[in-house]
Amino acid sequence: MFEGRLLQGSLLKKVLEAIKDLVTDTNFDCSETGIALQAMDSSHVALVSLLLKDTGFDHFRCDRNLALGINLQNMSKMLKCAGNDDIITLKAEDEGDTITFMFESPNQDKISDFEMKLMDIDSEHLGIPDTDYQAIVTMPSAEFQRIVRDLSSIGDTAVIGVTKEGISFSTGGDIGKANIVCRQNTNVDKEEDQTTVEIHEPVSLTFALRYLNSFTKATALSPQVTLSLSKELPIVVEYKIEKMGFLRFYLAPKIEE
Amino acid sequence: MAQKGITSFFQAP
Repeated sequence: MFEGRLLQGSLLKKVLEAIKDLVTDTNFDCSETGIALQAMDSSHVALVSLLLKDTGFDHFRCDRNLALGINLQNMSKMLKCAGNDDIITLKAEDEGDTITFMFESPNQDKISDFEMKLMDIDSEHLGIPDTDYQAIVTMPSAEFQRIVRDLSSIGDTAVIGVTKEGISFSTGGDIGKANIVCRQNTNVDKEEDQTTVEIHEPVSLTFALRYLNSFTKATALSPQVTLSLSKELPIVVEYKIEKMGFLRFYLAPKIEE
Repeated sequence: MAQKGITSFFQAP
């Protein structure tokens, strides 16, 4: 059987809010090392990769590898019934066709069990090659969210450029143009307010803002976001999940025809 | 500009 008890249940709620509009159905792959998920959006332009390590759970048991096929909208409906401070336990039998979510209130005076039907999902995992990215930028996740939202009101695509000075986001549309530059900034009081640029070579790529906007639904998971870019490769937008792993989004670039 | 698909970058097993 599989059982995972998560003291900070709100993390799971946040993960679901971040991916439920991008991916419809997906397998949660449970093994003794944790829970992993890989899924593409319906148009096969973006890929989501989630890792929740066993060590991040208060209790974790997985006797044999299980692929739990889940409709994310339905799981989101279930998790919305958990309080933000609740402890969440996931349970599934090896041969079962349901998953149980147990919610415990912080002072243990309310225990709720929700059972959700699983589905059979054929999924093939894509091999993501290890890449030495030409540019890696870490910046406040709220800042990234704001920039992407602001640019979305002006254009459909954004050019993201990285030089040793910083990262720039540009767009254009019927009403005009916009260009935002965030400079490397390591002299701030709080580490989470820093913007750091690690660069081997300047890089500039074009992406659909609609997807970038969708990724920023993960902002609540982490105060910082890391953007990794290389010429003619998908951008990686990574939100680290404290003590547990990460939520990564890969987005294919737009290329000159 | 053309939108590339993600599967053209990552290999199926």
